[in-house]
Amino acid sequence: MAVSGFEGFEKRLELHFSGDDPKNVGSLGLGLRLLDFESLQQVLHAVQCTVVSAVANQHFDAYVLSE
Amino acid sequence: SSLFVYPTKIIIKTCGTTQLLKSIPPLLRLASLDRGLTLISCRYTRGNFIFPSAQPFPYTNFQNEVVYLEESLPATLCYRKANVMPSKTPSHAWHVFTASTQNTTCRVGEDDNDGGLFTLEICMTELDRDLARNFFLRPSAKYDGDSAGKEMTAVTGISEINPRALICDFAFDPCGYSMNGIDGDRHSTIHVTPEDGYSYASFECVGSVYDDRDDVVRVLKKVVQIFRPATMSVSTTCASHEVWTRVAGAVEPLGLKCRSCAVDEFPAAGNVVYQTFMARR
Repeated sequence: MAVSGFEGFEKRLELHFSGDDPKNVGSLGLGLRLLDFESLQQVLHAVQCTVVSAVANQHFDAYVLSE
Repeated sequence: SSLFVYPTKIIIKTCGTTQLLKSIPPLLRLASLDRGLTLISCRYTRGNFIFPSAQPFPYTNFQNEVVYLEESLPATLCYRKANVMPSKTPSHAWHVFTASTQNTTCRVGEDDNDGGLFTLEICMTELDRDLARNFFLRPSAKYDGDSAGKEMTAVTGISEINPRALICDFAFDPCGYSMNGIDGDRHSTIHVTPEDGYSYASFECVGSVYDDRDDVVRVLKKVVQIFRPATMSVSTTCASHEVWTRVAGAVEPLGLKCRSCAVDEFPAAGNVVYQTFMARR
């Protein structure tokens, strides 16, 4: 492991979902964006990351994570 | 590291010895119980680790990762494929796993519904030493990760890759940098580990086959100019298009020669083209 603790090459995961309720899917609804931040933090805790910065627009939310 | 949350799509990209795949079970639970959403496709990718022996299980080898993925995903994602796409350089290979509910090579679940999107994943090593210094905090300066990140974004020219993008950036202490760019419904991200001897930078963006043909060329050129890597790999994921043919044309005039090209087709992802480049000595 690098002295700094960094390993450069990332692991990348992409998950796609669908649903019957139009309020939840595509451009009609916020879907996964309505997950509360605390729940996301719990997921990230399992990954061993935390949020250090965030930004969003009408289409999606973007979080910069530690590590 | 980065997390992107779309209405029906989540992307997590993590560095270091993080336990990325452990996010799958809780994400599936949250999506199902809180939002009534069902998983329809999954894509996992990575390059070759610089320090493979430091990785925890299951990242110790790709087979173990695939077993973990297979066991974490619901049986409805029955069309599955895993492959290590090789290159002429033993230290460079592209590891791809996809799973889908549909037996199709088209990308499923895209929010724009037109299937015209492609994803570029660029990994760069042996960065130019002078340029890599831009990603170290100045010892005497007193600033936080946010303001230092903004300075790095401006000084390095990262802000010029896509001037339309809203950028969220962060500089780590004593070095290292991450940024996310958002431009309409498309994301981009950069992660940098600048230490000499194991320097690394990645760039990822989403484009459309309906964009100006020169857009991807302009982006690739700018990225190469910011980092001047000795080695670079470019993975292009697209349902069916010749976007990948523009990659070599963009970076070879900047001194990088194409060393290998591998192509494979995956359920839900479409065609993945993996190209490696090395600086002409």
